[in-house]
Amino acid sequence: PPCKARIYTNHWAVRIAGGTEVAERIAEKYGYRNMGQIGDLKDHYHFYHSRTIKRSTLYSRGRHNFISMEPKVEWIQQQVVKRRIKR
Amino acid sequence: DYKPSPPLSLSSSAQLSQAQSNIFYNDAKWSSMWYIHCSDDVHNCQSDMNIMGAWKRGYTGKDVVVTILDDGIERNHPDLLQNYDPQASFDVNGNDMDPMPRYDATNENKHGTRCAGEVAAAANNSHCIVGIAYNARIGGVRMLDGDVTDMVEAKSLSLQPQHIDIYSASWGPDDDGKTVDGPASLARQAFENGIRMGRKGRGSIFVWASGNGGRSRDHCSCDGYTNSIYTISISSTAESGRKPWYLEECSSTLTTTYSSGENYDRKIITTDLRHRCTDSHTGTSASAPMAAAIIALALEANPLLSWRDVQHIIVKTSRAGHLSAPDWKSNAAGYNVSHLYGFGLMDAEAMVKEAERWRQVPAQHVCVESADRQIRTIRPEHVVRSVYKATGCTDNPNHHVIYLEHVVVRITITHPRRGDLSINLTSPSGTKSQLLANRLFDHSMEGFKNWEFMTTHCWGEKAAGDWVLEIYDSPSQLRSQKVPGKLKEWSLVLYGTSVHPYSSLRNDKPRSTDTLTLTPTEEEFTEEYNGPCDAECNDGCEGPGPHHCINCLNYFLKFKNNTRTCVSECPSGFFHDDRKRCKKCSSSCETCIGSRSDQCTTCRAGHHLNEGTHTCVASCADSFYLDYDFNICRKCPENCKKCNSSNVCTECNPGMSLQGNRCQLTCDPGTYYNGHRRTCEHCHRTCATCAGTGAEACTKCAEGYLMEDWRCVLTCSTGYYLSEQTSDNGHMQKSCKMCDHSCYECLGPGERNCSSCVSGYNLEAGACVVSTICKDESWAEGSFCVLVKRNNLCQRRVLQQLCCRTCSQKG
Repeated sequence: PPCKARIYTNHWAVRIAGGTEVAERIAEKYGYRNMGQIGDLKDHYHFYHSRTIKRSTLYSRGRHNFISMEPKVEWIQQQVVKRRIKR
Repeated sequence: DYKPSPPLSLSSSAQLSQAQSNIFYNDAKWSSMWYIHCSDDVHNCQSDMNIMGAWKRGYTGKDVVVTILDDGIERNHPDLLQNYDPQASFDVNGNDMDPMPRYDATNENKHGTRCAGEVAAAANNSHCIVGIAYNARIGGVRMLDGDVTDMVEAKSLSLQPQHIDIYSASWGPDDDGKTVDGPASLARQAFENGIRMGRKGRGSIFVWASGNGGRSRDHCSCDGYTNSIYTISISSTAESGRKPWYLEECSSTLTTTYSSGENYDRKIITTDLRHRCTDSHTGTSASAPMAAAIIALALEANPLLSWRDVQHIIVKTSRAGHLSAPDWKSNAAGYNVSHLYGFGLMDAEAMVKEAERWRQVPAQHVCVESADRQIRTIRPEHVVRSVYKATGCTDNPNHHVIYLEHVVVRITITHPRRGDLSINLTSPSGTKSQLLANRLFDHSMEGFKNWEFMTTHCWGEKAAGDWVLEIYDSPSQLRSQKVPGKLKEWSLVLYGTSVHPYSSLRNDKPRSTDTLTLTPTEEEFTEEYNGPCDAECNDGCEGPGPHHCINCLNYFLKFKNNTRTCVSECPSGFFHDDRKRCKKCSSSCETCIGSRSDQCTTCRAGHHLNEGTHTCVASCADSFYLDYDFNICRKCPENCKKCNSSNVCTECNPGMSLQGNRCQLTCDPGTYYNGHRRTCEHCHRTCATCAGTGAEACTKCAEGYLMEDWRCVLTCSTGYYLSEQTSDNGHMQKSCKMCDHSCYECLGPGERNCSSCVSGYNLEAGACVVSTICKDESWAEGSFCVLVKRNNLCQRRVLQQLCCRTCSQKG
């Protein structure tokens, strides 16, 4: 049976005001890599952290979590794997 | 041994036209495409999606861009290469621009390529099939071949929204019959951004395959993607019109296309991985791309269709046909709808015809009704019914909903076994939508936390009125806990318009073009004015003023030169009719409800409103008085000819007499006016005149009778004496008057005119004195007995005995 527990990835969605440069600076400060804007969603960025667990049933904890305390970071969400099936 | 023939170029449209008129293509599987050749006698399907009809009208999806969100697209497939659009493609899983699928031994990633072929496989290239929109541009997003997260979905759904017209998705949460899941915050935001800003503000079109969990007794209302108002949820029917085994039913399904059915039913033929062709494409996965392609044909016919226009056209043109369902019903707007198939089978030709002449629907209004937070216990094997009287937000013009589109119900329920619940919603017009059916395998204890159920079944109905929510608890044998559930909260969100979506009030500018000779270009449909509109405009404008509105928010005035202007309220001297047009009142009215002179509600200066006739008069007529506070002529009381107010008559009608402030009928002598019967009736026979019925109501006695205390008697009664008095007019008036209290009978007034006494008293010189012989002097003799005698109490036997001596004394 499929795993019912939440599976956290090492990807984050972040909303940062101020543009790409600000996002880039904040990503670098906390060890993330800015993968770019999420589709067409303005001010939303895809952050990837290579030094966190790729798949975990626990949300990631570490120094990189302090990113949420940055004033420019309006919202942050660690990405969870969703079970999706082709029909 | 595949030999590709040169693809048709755009300049060979003449060849194409000829090909269309004959409708024969050399693609290998062309004749096996049963869902396109439905009208032929050879095949079994009875209802046609009329795809060839749309082609014959010249619509093949040209300049429309469709992308398949799936596991990739084989962009170099011979049947897809011609129409492949790299700008409509991306690899989210690999984070690069190339959406080529990952190949493995099982060909696991064939899904996207199969879906893509249905949409835009090239025509007449000898290979495989012909896509329904064979001139559309097709792209693919590789996003299912890896960890699918909220961000992955959002990236896919918001890819190039100004370039991509239609996103087709044939995936979703698990169809195991026990999952409740939907888009998370980023994906939801992508939907909302897409419909608001995609396609240059007309809104991206999201097409979604309905759930495939029929065998698991799943219900597609537990899928937040198909449940969304922003997606067009597509169902499937087999060639026979019967329900496929995999099909789920729910109220959010909008329409249906053909797909596979039982093992003996034919499946969908399409492009397959490794440059192949397959005839085994199945499920609702095959239906969504078909629907996307048909929508592409409609968008070619009218590129300015908004995301809501597309849904309206689908509702209008889909048909029940031979689709078999036990619950087909006609809603109050006249649309046939069922939970299996939505509004029925798509009709491509009807859609393009409708699109050609389509007028954009008015702006969407969203009415969020108040939540019902009364907690109700859901007892096993019982129903909880809750009624909510919706107003449609009449108090807020920007949110007012009269004509419905989607209806969403947000529900929070706690329950020990979610699968035992079923939920129905009945609209004010009586249309019942099954928001949730029992799910045998759903044993979750999580209930529903503000879950949004959606129904399309009330499309076109009126929003205001009583909405009834019913929740049934049918405990399964697998349920261990008998703890009852609770309905914690529910609320309605009504989507729709305040103006009829197909009203003739809207802009009459024709949009149809001769599609056989002229391909419409975007310039022909571009609005000339892009600036702000007047506040009274409801749906766009052609200039800044209220007379430039395409549609009015409130009312409009029409002038003799056939122009019109929008107003917030009709001016003084005008009223508004059912169609919100301001029309003139009668000349004397200031306000009115109609144009006749008897339809005034207030009057111009110098005129008064007549209460009964609702006309405006210069002065109040006879039998009316002027109520100065309200400037109304009100009717005088009954029988008044003139009056000052509602209870003061000043002059009576003939035959009436003024008695006090009232007019009453004048009666002959010997009769009196009976107010109840409103007639004159005879007095008692002893009365000459009277004030009412009976012998005690005489005011004057008849001849030979004497007045005795409001009665008329022939002779004076005992205790009364005959009195004669001369009246003012000199006549002798006889009457009976009461004797002095000391006398039993008398001849005149006073205590010395007694003619007989009561027992115990002796008549002495005309006075009645006590006749008792006193015995021994009593203890009370003295001042007490003096008081007794002084107060004429000696007549009382007890006091007479007590004060015998004193009472016996004269004086």
